[in-house]
Amino acid sequence: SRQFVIIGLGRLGTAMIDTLVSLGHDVLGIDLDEDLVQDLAGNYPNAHLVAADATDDSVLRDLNVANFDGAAVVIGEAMEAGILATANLKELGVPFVAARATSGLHGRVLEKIGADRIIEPEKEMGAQLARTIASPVVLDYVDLGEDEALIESEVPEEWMGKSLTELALSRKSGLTILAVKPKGRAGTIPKGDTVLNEGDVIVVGGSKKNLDKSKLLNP
Amino acid sequence: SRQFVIIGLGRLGTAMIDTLVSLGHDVLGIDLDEDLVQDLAGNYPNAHLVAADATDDSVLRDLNVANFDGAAVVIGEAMEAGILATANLKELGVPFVAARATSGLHGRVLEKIGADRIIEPEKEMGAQLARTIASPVVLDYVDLGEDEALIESEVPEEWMGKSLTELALSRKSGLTILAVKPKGRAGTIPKGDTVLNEGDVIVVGGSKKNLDKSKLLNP
Ligand SMILES: Nc1ncnc2c1ncn2[C@@H]1O[C@H](COP(=O)(O)OP(=O)(O)OP(=O)(O)O)[C@@H](O)[C@H]1O
Ligand SMILES: Nc1ncnc2c1ncn2[C@@H]1O[C@H](COP(=O)(O)OP(=O)(O)OP(=O)(O)O)[C@@H](O)[C@H]1O
Repeated sequence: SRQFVIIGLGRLGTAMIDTLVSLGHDVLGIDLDEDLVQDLAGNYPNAHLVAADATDDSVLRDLNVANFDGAAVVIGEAMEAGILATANLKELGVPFVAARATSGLHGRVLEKIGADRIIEPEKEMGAQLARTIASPVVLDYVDLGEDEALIESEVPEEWMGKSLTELALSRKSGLTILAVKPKGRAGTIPKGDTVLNEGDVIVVGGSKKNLDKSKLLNP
Repeated sequence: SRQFVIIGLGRLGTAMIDTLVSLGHDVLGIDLDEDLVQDLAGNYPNAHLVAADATDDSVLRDLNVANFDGAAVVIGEAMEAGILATANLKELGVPFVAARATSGLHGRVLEKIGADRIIEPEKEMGAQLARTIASPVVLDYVDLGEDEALIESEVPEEWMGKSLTELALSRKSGLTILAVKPKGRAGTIPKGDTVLNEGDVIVVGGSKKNLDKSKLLNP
């Protein structure tokens, strides 16, 4: 098991603690707000929560943060605190620091000071949610970074009753059906002769451009 | 092309407008804050932005919202406004309404009044981000709903130089390698004799329990 420090205990930070603890890792949570830390302590018995100012490097040194495997700075609105906390963690030698940005420029500043991964939660969720409401069949849209993505979707009408060989998706539209989940049964890896039926759920991979042009997003 | 209405023009709402417009749909954006709407109008020339109170059903009627294909209520902090706006949209007959919740209870209330999809952006991103920082090889974690998920990851050391047949992942750990992306080349669907090499990126599917136990999240 590894050790992680989470700075900022809002909804994002606490969701991270939940998942890291469930995976069996040790977690140190830090937040400026003493009342918040008091309130949360009961909900996270397997994590160590501390009220402290993460922009103060002597505080982080006392907490031995340099020995941790990774960190996330998920302070939202207080941009300055997020930037200073990220700088502190990288200067102390934490090998991997993920940081939350509230805009493109904020993200570029965090990158310049050494953040290893930038997330813009609202923007990323906004793009995913827009694609799921744009199409009556799409259940989930996953941005794999660069120009690839995956779509989880019900079978569009035009593809019903056809086999993968008949559809010839990779030749015709550069898409690949990665998995087929018949209603109520576990998913399987399709072969050429697999026929798509109404009610099946499919996972389709490809470039974002090809997915956006496909029957999945343009029914 | 279809028509969508987005209520609440924060980071989430504006990211949704961006994506829906890029897919060629018509978008109406509504926000209470007149100054915000003025500021944003220049950035979203292909969307129609209006300053209005979405909790007032006569306003929504005047905007002909009932004829739209779908809507998203992505007001953040003002929980009451989000609940009332969602109720209005469903009573006006909008077929699909996605709504943003700030807690589990808030989500259940939105579901009871008819929201078709609930999102908790911070919580969902928190779980995804935690899994990517927990493992040195995982690049992305995707919750497919129910108990299935996908992981995009570099090849863990134990799997390097081995073929899929040798690894026998589906028999041994209930996992399936859905795609293999060699460095700098397009992804392909692997066959039994495909060998995994250092630097390859793989997409692995399976149940959340099996993924959490695997070498991907426990290197
Ligand atoms: N210097 C700091 N050191 C430690 N924690 C800080 C510091 N500055 C701010 N925080 C904490 O960061 C947390 C999250 O920030 P913010 O209030 O912007 O987001 P939030 O809306 O609560 O988060 P979320 O969107 O994840 O729910 C707050 O609980 C705040 O106390
Ligand atoms: N009754 C209402 N009708 C229309 N818009 C509203 C109403 N009440 C609040 N809003 C708008 O919802 C928007 C988003 O709400 P909020 O400020 O909670 O989130 P945010 O932090 O700006 O959003 P994000 O997290 O997406 O950046 C605000 O711009 C606000 O003006």
